[in-house]
Amino acid sequence: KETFEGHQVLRIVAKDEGQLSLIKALEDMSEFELDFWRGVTDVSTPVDIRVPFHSLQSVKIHLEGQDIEYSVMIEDLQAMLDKEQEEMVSAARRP
Amino acid sequence: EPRNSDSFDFANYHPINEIYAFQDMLVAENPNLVSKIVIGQSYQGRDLNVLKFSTGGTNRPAIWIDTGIHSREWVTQASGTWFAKKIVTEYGRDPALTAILDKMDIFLEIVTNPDGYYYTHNSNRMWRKTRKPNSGSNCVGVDPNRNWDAGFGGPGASGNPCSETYRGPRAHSESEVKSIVDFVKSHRNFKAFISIHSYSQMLLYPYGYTRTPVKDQAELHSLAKKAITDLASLYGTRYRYGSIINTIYQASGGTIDWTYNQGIKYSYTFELRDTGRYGFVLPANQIIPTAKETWLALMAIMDHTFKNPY
Repeated sequence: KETFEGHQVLRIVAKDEGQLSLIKALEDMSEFELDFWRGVTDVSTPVDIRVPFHSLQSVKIHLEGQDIEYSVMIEDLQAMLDKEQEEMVSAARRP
Repeated sequence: EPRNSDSFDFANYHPINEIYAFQDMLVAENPNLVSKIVIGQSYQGRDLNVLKFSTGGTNRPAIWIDTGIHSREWVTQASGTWFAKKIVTEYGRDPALTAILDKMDIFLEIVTNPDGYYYTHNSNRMWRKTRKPNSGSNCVGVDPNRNWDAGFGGPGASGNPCSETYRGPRAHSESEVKSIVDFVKSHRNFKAFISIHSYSQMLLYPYGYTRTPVKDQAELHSLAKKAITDLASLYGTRYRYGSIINTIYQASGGTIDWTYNQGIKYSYTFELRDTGRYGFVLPANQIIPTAKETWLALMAIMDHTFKNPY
């Protein structure tokens, strides 16, 4: 079973079209193995990206270097999935 | 296990066997209203089940609703399950739904990508695509929302099997897509087609593959506005609306572009709730609120379709 320990989901907000293009360029950086949960649309719409643990530091440095604002939407994806699984199991056990 | 569809736990997520069992229960309990049609098999051999809600007649004008074509969007399959029960309980009670079902049929495919859904429960919660292997690549699956014959292969879809938006080797290469294509073509009387995704709170109409506006743009736009206004009336959830290409981004090979080009005017796609906190991992306690508010928008579209025959 694939797990997502240490994966974070970042919510990124572009200030302008230039930053939007820089975020879009992340799609082509296959070495980061990013998973775009919400793709690049326009300046007013956030972009959500699941970032594997091994890429977190590089991606954050990359964003900060370009002065692109982001927040951590999901701190630890696996913890959230574990909770989801736990809820499913306990719901299934309920009479 | 629930003994009947009343005791099914709509406020929690369920594996595919439980959803399939729920569908069978609903059919058994409502033989004069609900039937199950198997429109094909998935790549791994699972039935592609469609619930047909019909009060009689032959090949009546019909409304299509599908959920879960992207398997990791769990709130959509859960909402679809809730919609199925809602249709059964509201028929004969809600005058608008009753009027619709007295003249039209509703088809609901709750688990549109069953292999993917099974995989999200057992191997990879974040899986989005189908599960068919791609020859010459180690990467599995096709994005079934890029596999339709509408601008297929154009910008806004990937030719790389390892991409989440891989379009597939050819249009309708995925049996999950081809089965719907064949069913819609053979039915020939669909008047509305609504494909439900999550998340980002949007209600969209064609096109995604071209900037050319659809000829019914004004009507689709105004109906979308009415639908999202009704949706917001319950909990204040705010949706954006517009054509796919203008509201999100260019996407070729999309479901509702194909259905619109087949002559199904009221073709829409939803993106359900975005709380800004959970993404695809929307907690189960949000299933019913999400389904309830979405139902209001669905009713707006279905009612308009019923009242504006073409």
